[in-house]
Amino acid sequence: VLETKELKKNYYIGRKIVVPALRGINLKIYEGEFVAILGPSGSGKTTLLNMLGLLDRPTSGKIYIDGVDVSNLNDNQLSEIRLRKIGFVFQYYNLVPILTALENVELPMTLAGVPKKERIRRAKDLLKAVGLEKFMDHKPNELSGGQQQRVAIARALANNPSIVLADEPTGNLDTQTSKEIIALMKRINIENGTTFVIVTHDVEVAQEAGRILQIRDGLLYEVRT
Amino acid sequence: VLETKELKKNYYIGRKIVVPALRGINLKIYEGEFVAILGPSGSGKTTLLNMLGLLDRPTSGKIYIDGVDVSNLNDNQLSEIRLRKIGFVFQYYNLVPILTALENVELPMTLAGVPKKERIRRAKDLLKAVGLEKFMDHKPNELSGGQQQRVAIARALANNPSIVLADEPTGNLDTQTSKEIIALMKRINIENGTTFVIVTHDVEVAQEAGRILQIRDGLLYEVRT
Ligand SMILES: Nc1ncnc2c1ncn2[C@@H]1O[C@H](COP(=O)(O)OP(=O)(O)OP(=O)(O)O)[C@@H](O)[C@H]1O
Ligand SMILES: Nc1ncnc2c1ncn2[C@@H]1O[C@H](COP(=O)(O)OP(=O)(O)OP(=O)(O)O)[C@@H](O)[C@H]1O
Ligand SMILES: [Mg+2]
Ligand SMILES: [Mg+2]
Repeated sequence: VLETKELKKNYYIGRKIVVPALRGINLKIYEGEFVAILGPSGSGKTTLLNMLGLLDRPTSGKIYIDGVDVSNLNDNQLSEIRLRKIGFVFQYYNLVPILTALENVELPMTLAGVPKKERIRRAKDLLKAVGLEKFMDHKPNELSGGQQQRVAIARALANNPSIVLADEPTGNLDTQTSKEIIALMKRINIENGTTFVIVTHDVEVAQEAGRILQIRDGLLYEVRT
Repeated sequence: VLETKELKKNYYIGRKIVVPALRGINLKIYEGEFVAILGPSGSGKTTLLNMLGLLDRPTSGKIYIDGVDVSNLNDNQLSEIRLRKIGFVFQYYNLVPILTALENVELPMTLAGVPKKERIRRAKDLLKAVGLEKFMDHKPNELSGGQQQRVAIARALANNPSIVLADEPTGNLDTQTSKEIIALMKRINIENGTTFVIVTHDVEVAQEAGRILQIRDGLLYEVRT
């Protein structure tokens, strides 16, 4: 469902300095897998996830989603895939500051044309599932760090995507809340066959994964299948 | 060095909803201690740290820094204490986006009137101590999450504060980098007698603490001395 070939990404600072964040990544992720990606700070995890989530373009190399080479798609087609197929949990949540928690979770459904009654019902269910039923009308700056993170997780699940890419989804959660979030993702993975690719430092998340990939200095290693 | 009496903080949403984030906190932290504060997401940890760091005012109750009741101080005196006495690591770093990593660490020293040559030398030493000597001229948006977090830690240490308040300083770091940061803080605590109060979900940090305080629903419990 997700594949890359010799994926490379360079960042440029000024004109001289090149940061080779990804140095040739070859990845194959099959439908319904629950994969964890671990690696040191600065090793390229967010960069890789941004490529897979079609949020940024590689310097070179290929990305295939469901076997389709994404470099052949135009911007409209890419944003359709991002809206309906991929749920993305950002490392820093990227919630819309002027919207409440409920409205933030509704937003992807609004963009996908889901009728109002249904999207409110679904947004409430998702916020309940992440333990935030009492905080639906808080804006992001009226929520704690971990609460914002959970709104971002609920939002990523809004359109029932076939692939969820999560960048450190439990970084700001205590152990108990972390376990509840991992259990929720695992349940969706088993019940809906949703593919999960989770960047994490949390050993508890890695233990739930069917496969662990390690990234170091922009290169990928498989740890366990 | 830090004391609170019946500290309370209410947040208000619109006019009706009151969120009692802190419901009467009594805390005593002695000079040179290394204290960890644990607790579930949304329990009031950031709110408490913001009170201790004089970044926000309580609804009621007292705060004493070095025995001085801070409610008797004017804004100038408060900002002097914040600049010279307290180093604060924010949960979301709060780095200045237009400055490089080096300039961000220099900033507190610039405000405190430290000569340019000395503040550049010290800023470089601190960035080296957190493993970022190769990223000094990156701006925050040219750094990974964990790299930004480490710049924020280096910045909090810039003026050699007597108290460091850190809000989840290892949330976005892998285990190895986390250990290096904890070791750095422990070293500064032992060598300089700096008091550390660290909000964390990381068991590794809690294990290094001399004392663990638990916060739940806005109230404080002591776990181990
Ligand atoms: N500005 C605000 N307005 C309204 N409610 C707020 C505001 N800031 C925080 N809260 C609420 O106060 C409670 C405590 O928040 P706080 O940020 O202190 O929690 P925390 O322990 O740091 O959580 P986390 O571990 O998730 O960062 C939460 O329930 C949150 O929703
Ligand atoms: N916009 C950018 N410009 C320049 N360099 C960048 C940019 N974004 C990231 N980098 C660099 O690319 C490397 C990889 O960054 P990335 O954010 O992918 O790391 P990461 O594995 O997610 O780290 P963390 O676990 O700390 O979040 C880092 O060394 C970082 O400094
Ligand atoms: Mg990252
Ligand atoms: Mg917090």
